[in-house]
Amino acid sequence: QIPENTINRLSAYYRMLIYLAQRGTQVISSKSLANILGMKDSQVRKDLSYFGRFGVRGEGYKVALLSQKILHILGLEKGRRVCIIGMGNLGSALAAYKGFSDFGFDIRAVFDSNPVKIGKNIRGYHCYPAAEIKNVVKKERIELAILTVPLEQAQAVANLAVEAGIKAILNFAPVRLNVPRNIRVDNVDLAMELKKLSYFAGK
Amino acid sequence: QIPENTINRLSAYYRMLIYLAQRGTQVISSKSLANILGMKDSQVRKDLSYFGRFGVRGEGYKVALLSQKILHILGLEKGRRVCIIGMGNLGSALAAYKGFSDFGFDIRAVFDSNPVKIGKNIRGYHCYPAAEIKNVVKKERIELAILTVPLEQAQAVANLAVEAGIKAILNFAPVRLNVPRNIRVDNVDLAMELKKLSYFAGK
Ligand SMILES: NC(=O)c1ccc[n+]([C@@H]2O[C@H](COP(=O)([O-])OP(=O)(O)OC[C@H]3O[C@@H](n4cnc5c(N)ncnc54)[C@H](O)[C@@H]3O)[C@@H](O)[C@H]2O)c1
Ligand SMILES: NC(=O)c1ccc[n+]([C@@H]2O[C@H](COP(=O)([O-])OP(=O)(O)OC[C@H]3O[C@@H](n4cnc5c(N)ncnc54)[C@H](O)[C@@H]3O)[C@@H](O)[C@H]2O)c1
Repeated sequence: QIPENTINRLSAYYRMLIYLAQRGTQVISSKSLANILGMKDSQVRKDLSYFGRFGVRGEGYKVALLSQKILHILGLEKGRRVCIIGMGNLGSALAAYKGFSDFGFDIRAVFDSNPVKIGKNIRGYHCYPAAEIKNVVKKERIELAILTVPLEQAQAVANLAVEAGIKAILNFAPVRLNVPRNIRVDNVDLAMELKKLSYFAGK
Repeated sequence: QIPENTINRLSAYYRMLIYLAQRGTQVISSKSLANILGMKDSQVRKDLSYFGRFGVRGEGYKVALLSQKILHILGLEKGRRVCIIGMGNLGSALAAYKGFSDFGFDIRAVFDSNPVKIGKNIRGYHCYPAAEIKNVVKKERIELAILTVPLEQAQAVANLAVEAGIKAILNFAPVRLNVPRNIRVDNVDLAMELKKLSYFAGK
């Protein structure tokens, strides 16, 4: 079982490797990569060791090769098809973000239950009715769902997404979702982030 | 040193206690609180034990009292004055969110560098120029800053906020900020959250 923080750091390594490749860096040592990211050299080597042997001792890692390997480990080599359910403030901000496609995330559909929004073009996406989640998710072979619906609606919407064949959910509603064991749910609770910040402010 | 996950769970306990109080619950045992949140009873008791003795064995916790204590621990008893710097997609979605004020967060000012936005009313807030960060943060005695500016601007903006007297920063730009040791920075990297979800999808 790979620690979750290792996966978070892999994502940071990937972002940095892409940044370095864009500036012409071909090879980098674990020590230099660690320095740029403010981490320990041993942490970088330990994280990568979960997934095999990548560099040549004394020569470092080939930037293009390592970034490709990490992309593969994260399951992003062929990209991931994503939908957003709930096109309110947060959902539409996420839909508008160009940064997700840099990592292979392809927003294939957005949904809402508000008749005023359904059928409209929101941030460049055609807004489907929530009732169509099952059909559209199957047709577009969507794997990941981002939930940005109100708290009271989140469980019902998660049920629709799971029934439609969604494999994993990124949930922004501040509620614990009950889903079958084979479905992964990650939660982002922005109010909790602020509360934590408040606790540590001035400590 | 209190573990960060304990602080995250405190915030979840607080949210649940408020929910219970609104529905008339006066007293709750650690076991029931743990059950509702899908946690272990021993975890709830361990988390709370860092901060003192709260319940009477066998009788449970007084909901109003415990929620007040947690509010105090999180430094929210008198509320927290917040500003948002960068009123683009994400910044304006956060500004529009009514949920933050439920926990005592009071958005006192928003800033942007785009002349088209400066001086306008965005989501109910008067948008100040970034050049005014120092004056407004001091005048309004703002303690926390939410950074929703582009990657390339984040460090410069963090410097302005720190100089102005901000104690803690919630940073959404995917870059590590260098700030003095006494300033707390928490990062929310939404692309990393999606990458992690992709890794675990279908595992
Ligand atoms: N905006 C933020 O900064 C923020 C911060 C913290 C948490 N959240 C959480 O994120 C979620 C979204 O917040 P928001 O500010 O965007 O809310 P919002 O009210 O602006 O948007 C919610 C959207 O969901 C749609 N909706 C409602 N029921 C639906 C259903 N059954 N199927 C499909 N769509 C449905 C609504 O029509 C609306 O467009 C909420 O759970 C909120 O608590 C938001
Ligand atoms: N929108 C999302 O869903 C999302 C997702 C992941 C990460 N992010 C990150 O959050 C940040 C904001 O994203 P966004 O989508 O809202 O971008 P955006 O371009 O919509 O908004 C950025 C805002 O910052 C303002 N700005 C630029 N320089 C500034 C300065 N020096 N001082 C004050 N304001 C300044 C711009 O005028 C603009 O209004 C970015 O760093 C982005 O990488 C956003």
